[in-house]
Amino acid sequence: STSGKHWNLEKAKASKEQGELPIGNLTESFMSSSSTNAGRRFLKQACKKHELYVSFRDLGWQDWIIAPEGYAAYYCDGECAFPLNSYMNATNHAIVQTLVHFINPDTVPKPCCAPRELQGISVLYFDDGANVILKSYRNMVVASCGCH
Amino acid sequence: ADSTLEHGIHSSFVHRRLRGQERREIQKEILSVLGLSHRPRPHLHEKPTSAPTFMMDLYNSVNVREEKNAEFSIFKQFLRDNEISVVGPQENHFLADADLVMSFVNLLENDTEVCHQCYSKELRFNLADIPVGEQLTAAELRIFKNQIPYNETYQISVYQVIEENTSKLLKLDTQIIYGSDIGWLTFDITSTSNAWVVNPQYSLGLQLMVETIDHRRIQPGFVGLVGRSGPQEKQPFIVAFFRSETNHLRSVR
Repeated sequence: STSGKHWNLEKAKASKEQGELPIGNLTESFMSSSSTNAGRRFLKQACKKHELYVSFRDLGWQDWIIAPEGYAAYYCDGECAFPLNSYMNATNHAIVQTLVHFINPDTVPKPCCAPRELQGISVLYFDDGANVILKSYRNMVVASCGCH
Repeated sequence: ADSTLEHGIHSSFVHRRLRGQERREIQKEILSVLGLSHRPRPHLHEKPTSAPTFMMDLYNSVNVREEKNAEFSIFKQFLRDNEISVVGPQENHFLADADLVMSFVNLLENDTEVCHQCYSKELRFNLADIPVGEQLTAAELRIFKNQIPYNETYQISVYQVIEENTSKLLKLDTQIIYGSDIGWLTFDITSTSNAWVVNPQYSLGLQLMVETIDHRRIQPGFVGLVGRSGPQEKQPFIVAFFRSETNHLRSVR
């Protein structure tokens, strides 16, 4: 396909690389981080799992969420560049996508860095009637990232 | 940072405070991820009550296994194969197949400590607020029994109230107990709970009756069953186990 959608994807990626903050930075007050090196996010890095902690406590929800206080959700970010074999967990199709991108770089985007494995968490909370709910949520935590 | 990089996790966040609007937006998004339309605002007791304490035990049991098992399916198999010490083997079995567990507090009780002529204990629960798409797989009534000095044998029966202000009752479960017994008694009320979830208007409550071996009816409080006037951490409650019929779909915003 050579629709304009791909142009938009490339433009969006380009504007991100030029200095726009990743979407995760919008949520940083309820996340903790062990690094404050802001410059790092502008460097092109291989597709990796990044630290992202969702804190129910910092969201002010400790009155109704009994446990946990929060959970390490993680997110995936980085570049899926040739040769993909050097990066973790690239799918076969991601390799094909990379080749097509080489042939037609203006219209076909590179593969995306995204979760390859996700895990669940359990949350214990009160409802409006003071009944207690223990619920399992699937696909909440990134176990590994890869190029798709 | 070094330790996180060692584990293949990269950290790139700068810590800053969110503005009010940002915070509200984030809260809205996380609520959506949790499948909730609004933030619950429960009215809670100051002292810890029985149901949250039991549910916390369940949570801890699940959490320990989740940490040990990377895959969710493996975790469930592990639960089937191993008994959890905090909760009973029955709850362990139900828990292995459950996506959702809910506790329900008793809303009404005709307590024998108040009503001296009553030989039955009435309990009522509201099972109407079940999330859509959840199928009830098991439900049990849990009631605490204190030790009494008379070591006789008693039979406790749980009935579903079929019609209000009549004696129309449906027997659900029975148990033989001894005066020296102490701890939580559990009664299977799965079929009734299913009926209540489908038709909340039939939720007219449960009745608990205690008899001696020679079929003499006695007051439930006499054998040490804890009622509404008992301590908060020993109040009767229902615990229900559900399986999700469909994957959770977030609404379009």
